[in-house]
Amino acid sequence: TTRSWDFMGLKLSSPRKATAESNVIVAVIDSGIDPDSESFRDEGFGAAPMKWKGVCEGGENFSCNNKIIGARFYEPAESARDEDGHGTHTASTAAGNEVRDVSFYGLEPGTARGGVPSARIAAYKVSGATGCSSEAILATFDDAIADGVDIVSVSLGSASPLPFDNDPIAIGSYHAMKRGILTSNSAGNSGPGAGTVTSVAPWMLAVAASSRDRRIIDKAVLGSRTLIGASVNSFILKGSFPLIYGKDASSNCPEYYARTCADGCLDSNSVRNKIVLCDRPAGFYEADRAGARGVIFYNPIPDDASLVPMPAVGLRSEDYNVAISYMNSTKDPQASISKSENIKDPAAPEVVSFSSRGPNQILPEIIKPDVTGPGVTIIAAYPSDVPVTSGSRDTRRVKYNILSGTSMSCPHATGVAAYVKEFHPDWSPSAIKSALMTTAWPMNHTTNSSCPGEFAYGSGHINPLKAIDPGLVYDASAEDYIKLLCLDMDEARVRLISGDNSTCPTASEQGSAKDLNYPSISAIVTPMTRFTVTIRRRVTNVGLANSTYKAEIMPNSQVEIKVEPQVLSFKSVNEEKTFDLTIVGRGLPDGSHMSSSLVWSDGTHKVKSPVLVQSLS
Amino acid sequence: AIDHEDRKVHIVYLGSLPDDEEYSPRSHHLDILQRVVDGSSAENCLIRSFNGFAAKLSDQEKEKIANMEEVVSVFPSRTFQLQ
Repeated sequence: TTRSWDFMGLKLSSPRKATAESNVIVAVIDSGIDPDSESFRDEGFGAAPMKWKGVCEGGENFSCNNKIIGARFYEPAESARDEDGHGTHTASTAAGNEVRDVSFYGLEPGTARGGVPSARIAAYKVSGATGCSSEAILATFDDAIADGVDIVSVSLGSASPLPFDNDPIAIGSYHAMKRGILTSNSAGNSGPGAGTVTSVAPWMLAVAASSRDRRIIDKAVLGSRTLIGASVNSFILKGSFPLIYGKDASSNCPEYYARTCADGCLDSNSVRNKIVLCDRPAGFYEADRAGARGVIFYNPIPDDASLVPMPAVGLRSEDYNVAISYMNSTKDPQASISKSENIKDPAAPEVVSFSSRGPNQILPEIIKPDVTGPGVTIIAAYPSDVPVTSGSRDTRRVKYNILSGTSMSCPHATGVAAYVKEFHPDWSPSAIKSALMTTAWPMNHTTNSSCPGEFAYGSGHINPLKAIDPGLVYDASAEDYIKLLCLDMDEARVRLISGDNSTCPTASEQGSAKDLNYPSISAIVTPMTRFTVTIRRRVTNVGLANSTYKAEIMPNSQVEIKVEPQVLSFKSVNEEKTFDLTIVGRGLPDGSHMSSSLVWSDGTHKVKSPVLVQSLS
Repeated sequence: AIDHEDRKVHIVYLGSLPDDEEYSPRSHHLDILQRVVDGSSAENCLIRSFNGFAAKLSDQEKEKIANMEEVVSVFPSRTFQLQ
């Protein structure tokens, strides 16, 4: 966070409403929190907001203050203290204090801070050693809603997308939405394959992960050749050391396991005082155990940098093969590994390869993920008694650590949502979500995935300063979501969920998921046929009372898109207008998709929605 | 009788909590369990209450509960991971 917020334009000097910000309560459902971190001190904070109805039940040796106003933990945890580091990291990214002169052994230097440093935090610890149970997540949402929080941040996910009525995060966030609380959720780390996004419910904000303009690299020097790699390596290794391949350093494992430096495979006598080549990233743990001096490993995710427990550098496939060739062709192969350094990355922001991709497997007409935020090598608060890595000899303890994942991008979006809430405390969850989506920076199609574009970044990269003044919002009420649930459930079950006498539309009026008043627009069409799809949307004026917006469509050669009416004139704030977007085309091959965008502009605001047509048999 | 080990943790999702101040989730959840649990007390099967509950259920008990009018869904508890 020493760079990520500045990169997005949310600076220390950006506009703030101090009192309103201190009234925002961010719930962090995670691995707990470190109450002793500087990021959560409460100097300058008054008492908890009046609306707070929660408790501080963090267990033994856990005290709340006026910054961390609430704490709860759920079995099997025994306290709300963070024994992993993840929850402290995410909480400080969303709403941590400003802490100057932070770095990780000189990497990522600067002032660490959350998006809303004056907001309050309620920590809910659901994560045990093996993960988080469905029942703990559901109980947490119940408590957070009753406690009176404003925004929920959930950097958790399942291995695959689940139907809404089987997904505790979707269920919990639905009931939160009904009480006016937006949930921000990590999209998942299963990319870059298609259909891997696990946060799929339309009432949640699903957040993909991208790079920033500051990257971490390190170098391996082999003979006269320098190879640039990616890893977060804080170690200074002086001089060169003999190089050995994992497969040549094992007496008790088959070759495949030995070359990957699988657990228990490396002979200490063979690797001591040497740099080992390992065919997989986690090989550095085995090399560390066996007492090697360093590791050069194959990194299948070269756009991310792994934390390493010893001098180690991760190389992309081509460079790793160069290292193997060098070792095989040299009589006395030697290598050295440098300490990591920061460099500028002019290509940022790009969606990182591990970030999960659409299409949405549960509701294909709802584009997921929704937005993108910084999620690569983010430095944020970390408990000073938790090891930096799980390496057996890693004795490093830090107050700020570097982590990557959609877990890291999620709290950035949470922070922006809280920032919007600060300016517009009465906005609905869907209005806040719309503000984040329609003001997002356009992003470029990435080359690291078979499903680039909107399936990678959704509406684009979150843009905090624009999000507080979106001009128009696509609002959706609990009733709108009920209509959506009616597509898949009978009325009796829908009524149980709504808690009232909601009715489902008759079959002829039922429509489809594309009719939900969603800030992005998507339609499914039959392959190789002629099609005409009309999609209705409703926008609410949240800008100037008297304003006129004109529609602009980004041309696409494969389809014709029209908007009717093309001009929307508003005379008051909160006035609603509807429009129809019609897409006409033919002959889209099965599995293909085409994208365009609709922008409503009044000359000041640009309210942008991606338009995506997917051809599915 | 079904052995306790044959039961797996399931989530029984009941939808919105009633607004009624007299409503006791735990009593309601025990009542549902007592209607289906064989050879074991409902108290022993109930793990946690929320707007639904978590309980140790056999496949047969799960099916019975899933068919009740007041139940939205029944699904196995899964483990979610930090990302």
